Formats: sequence, structure tokens, C-alpha cells
Amino acid sequence: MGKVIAVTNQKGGVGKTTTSLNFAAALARTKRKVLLVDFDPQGNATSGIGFDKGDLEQTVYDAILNGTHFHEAVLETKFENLDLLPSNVNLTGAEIELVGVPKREQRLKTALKKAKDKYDFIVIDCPPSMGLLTLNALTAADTILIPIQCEYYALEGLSQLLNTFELVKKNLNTKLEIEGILMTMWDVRNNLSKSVVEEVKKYFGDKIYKTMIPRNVKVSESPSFGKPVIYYDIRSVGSESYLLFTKEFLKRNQKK
Amino acid sequence: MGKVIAVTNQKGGVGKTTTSLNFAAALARTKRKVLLVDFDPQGNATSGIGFDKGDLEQTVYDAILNGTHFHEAVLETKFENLDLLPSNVNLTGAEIELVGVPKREQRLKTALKKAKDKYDFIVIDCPPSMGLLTLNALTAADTILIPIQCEYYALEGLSQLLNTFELVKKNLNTKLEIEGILMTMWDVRNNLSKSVVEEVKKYFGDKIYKTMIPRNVKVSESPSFGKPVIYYDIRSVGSESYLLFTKEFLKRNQKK
Ligand SMILES: Nc1ncnc2c1ncn2[C@@H]1O[C@H](COP(=O)(O)OP(=O)(O)OP(=O)(O)O)[C@@H](O)[C@H]1O
Ligand SMILES: Nc1ncnc2c1ncn2[C@@H]1O[C@H](COP(=O)(O)OP(=O)(O)OP(=O)(O)O)[C@@H](O)[C@H]1O
Ligand SMILES: [Mg+2]
Ligand SMILES: [Mg+2]
Repeated sequence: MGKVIAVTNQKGGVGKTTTSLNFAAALARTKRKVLLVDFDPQGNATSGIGFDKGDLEQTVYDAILNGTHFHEAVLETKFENLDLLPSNVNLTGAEIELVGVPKREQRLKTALKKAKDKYDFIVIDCPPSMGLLTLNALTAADTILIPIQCEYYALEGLSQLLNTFELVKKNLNTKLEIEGILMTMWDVRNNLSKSVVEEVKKYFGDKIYKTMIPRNVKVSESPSFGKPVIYYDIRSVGSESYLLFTKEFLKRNQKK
Repeated sequence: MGKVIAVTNQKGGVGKTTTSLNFAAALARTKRKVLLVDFDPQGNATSGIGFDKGDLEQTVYDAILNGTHFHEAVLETKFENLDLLPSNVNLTGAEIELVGVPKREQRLKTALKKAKDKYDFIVIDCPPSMGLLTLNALTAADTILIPIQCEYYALEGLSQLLNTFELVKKNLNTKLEIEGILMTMWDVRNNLSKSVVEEVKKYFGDKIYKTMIPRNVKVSESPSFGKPVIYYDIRSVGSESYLLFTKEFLKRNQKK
């Protein structure tokens, strides 16, 4: 039974897509079958992994609103054991269209039900908001992985995020847990990074991964080549840290 | 008659709040009366300028959904000629609540009507999405200022942004124009920045400001002190570039 992990944080630009894509690719390299779900109308995970958003016939939009079976929309990527459920701008309308639909928060959960038998892990890249799309992802997920950028505004949004997590756990998905907190764009030279990490540690304790992802230009270059950084430049510090994080994630999951 | 400028880009983390706040503060220092509207449920502009989001009695939410007059919610900041229409988490529900309301895209425009007589400039900080909140901002605005981060994913969202601009101009606000494009977090050392700027120039030509905002740690530290960077460290390169950008903006506006 595949585990569903929603990568979420309503703060924009904290590394949700970069983490979803590189984490999914690193998991797939360990011979586990992985589905990456691009659940953001921007479609950054779709293009970051090498697809042209203009060419897509079916997307995740069709799977949650047009009754399309998920495997009709799923694409095989060039990377071993890694498939993608793509997204494009059609998903923008979904937030408003879902408002009048029955069980509107459970559409993604229903769409992914069959996928859990086929994949070991399903990683969902969420948009930067707490609207119906993110609620759908939190309802479909077993756990949430929270990337936090080492910046001041990143701390601001944490209490909102935790409130939403508690509400979803109470009303929509009682088994939802926090997978962990991943610090991103860590800059060893700057004090702001250090003070944000200290603050987050006070909040989350040992839910924070020991591995932190440093700011690394290879990470931000890799999507322009349509490749996860571990395929773009395996020796880069960005690539090493995502591989190390994935190892730490698997270790935590084996213990349970 | 005050000019209303919406600072918008659905891509997250590109510098919308940082630009709204520092641009508004720089305009206010030229003795013009400025209202900064925080139209993001995250409330980053509200805390970045020194207010505690937990203490607010009225916010922009009340002005668009509860019929509160804007001046009942407006706060005077510590910075000369600069007022704030604050926001907090209450605004999160607005996207769903607005769906059933008549003239749902025009609520902010109506709320700000009287404000245009009192302020020379009204700067609206938008959330990272293209939902009803951003549509309200685009309907209320005279022009849109688009911050673009010098990163690959930043190029991705431009066509979506321009499509939305055209739709709003056609159906909701015929006088809406593009004020300009501001490149943010420019890193002179990295080739990615250079190639993104070249690409954006092809798209937008002379709509791009000559002034670019470099990545500068003082900019990201200033919100933790509740101050715009021009008040936190006037000699920093971040502060200089926001002052220079504001001068360039005013020059363009005088020519017309
Ligand atoms: N470790 C890193 N080093 C350098 N750049 C990074 C790193 N992680 C992410 N980036 C860059 O920072 C920007 C923001 O990251 P990303 O788009 O993954 O964030 P996001 O949270 O998915 O954004 P959104 O809120 O728009 O969905 C991107 O341009 C990305 O390439
Ligand atoms: N010129 C700069 N130099 C260094 N850091 C910057 C600069 N501009 C913005 N930042 C930092 O980058 C992060 C993103 O900026 P900001 O929050 O203003 O973007 P945004 O577009 O408003 O994000 P959101 O999409 O969440 O609303 C913040 O932590 C901010 O402090
Ligand atoms: Mg993203
Ligand atoms: Mg913002």
C-alpha cells in the first residue's frame, strides 16, 4: 500500500516544488515505484521534470473534476521508477469549480485510491495557498512534509499551517500526521538562517530533519534542463543533500 | 486622485511583499501620501511593517465582506506618510466566501473608492495565486507592477499572468495597464540570472525597469525588525536599489 505524502506550505517560494521533484526522484532511484503529483496550477513540477505543459491531453484536473481514471493522465518520465500526474493552467479554475461539488475536499483522495496499489510512494506538490486544492491534498495524504525556507517570513506562516493541519485532522482526515520539517535554502554564512533554524527547532523539536538543504545554484539551474538535480549534477551539494535527506526519511519510516 | 497599483505574480516567493512594502515606504518618503494594502491572508506586509497580526480589530477582510469603511481598519505606521490596511488569517476564508457574493470581483474596488481621494498612491500586495483575491486587486487597480525573480520557474508563470491580465482588462477593468516589470533577487555572479533577464527583456521590452533589485541580506533581515529596508539600513545595496527603482517609477509617471 503506497504512502501518500503532501509537500505543503502556504508561504510562496520555500522550495515545495524543488523538494517534491528531487525527493520523488531520489526515492525512485532506490528502486521504489514513485508517483509525483503536480497539484499546482503553475505546473512547475511538470516542466521541472521535462514535460511541456502545452502538450498535455489529460491532467490532474481531469482526474478530480472530469472523472478521468488517474492512469489515463499519468506520464512515464525519463527517470527510472518515476511517473508524473501532470498539471497545467486548467487547474486554476478548480478552486472555484470545486466549491459547489459534493465531497469537494475528497476528490483527489478518490482519484488516487487505485494509485496506492501501484506505487510505493505518492508525492504531492501543493500550491502556495490554503484553498480547496491544498485541502484536497491534505485529505488524500497519509503525512505532510513541510519545507521551510531559512527566512523571517517563513516563521510567520507556521501557526496558520499547523491550525489547518489540526482542522483537517479533526474533520477530514483523522490519520493525517506530520512526516517532518525540511529546512531549505540554508545559507551557512548568514545569521538569519541560523536564528530561523533555532526558532523552528523550538516549535517542532525532533520533527526537523538533521539534513538541511543549502542554497545551491545547481538546484535552481536543474529545472531549466528538465531534470531533478540528482540527474543534472550528482556531485553538487544540492544533489548530495537531497539524497541524504531521502536516506534520513527512509530510516525514519523503517523504524516505525 | 490616488493611483492604485497592484503588485502581483502568482509565482510564490518572488518578492511581492518585499517590493510592496519598500516601494510604498520609498514613495512615502517623497512626501506623497501612501496606503499599503495587505491583501494576502499570510499578512506578511502587516508584520513586515511592524504590526502584530493577532492584535488587529478590523482588517481588509472586514472592508470587503462586512461593509466596514476602509478608514475604520486603516492603521498609521511609524513611517511618515505611510498608512496600512492590514490583513490576517481571516482573509483565508474570503476566497470561498466571495464565490456566492454579487459583483464578487469588485469588492476591493468599492472598498477603496473613498481612499483614492485621500492618498496619492495605493499599493496592493497580492497573494501567490490567481484566485478571487487577486482578481479583486486587478479590478481595483489602475496598473499592475510585476516583480519577477531571476530564476527559471519565474519565466514559467509569465504567460499565465499575461492571460489573466488580458481577461481582466477585457471583462472587469478596461483601463488596467501594466505599470512595469521589476527584476528581483538579481545575482550578478550567476548565469541563470543573466539568462532570465535576457528572456524577460524579449517578452516585455522597455516595460522592464532599468533598476534591478539585487539579492541582499539586509532586505531579508529588515522584516524581522518590522521596518522597510530603507529605514533598517539606508546605506545597504537593497535600500539603494529600492530608492532608485522608486525614482525611475516616478520619472515614468511624470512623463505621461
Ligand atoms: N536549495 C536551493 N538552492 C537554490 N535555489 C533553490 C533551492 N531550492 C529552491 N530554489 C529555487 O528557489 C525558487 C523557489 O523554489 P520552488 O519554486 O521550489 O518553491 P515553491 O515553494 O514550490 O514555490 P511556489 O510557492 O511558487 O510553489 C525556485 O526558483 C527554485 O529553483
Ligand atoms: N532583494 C532581496 N534580497 C534578499 N532576500 C530577498 C529579497 N527580496 C525578497 N527577499 C526574501 O525572499 C523571500 C521571498 O520574498 P517575499 O516574501 O517578499 O515574496 P512574495 O512574492 O511576497 O512571497 P509570497 O508568494 O509568499 O507572497 C522573503 O523571505 C524575503 O525576505
Ligand atoms: Mg511550487
Ligand atoms: Mg508576499
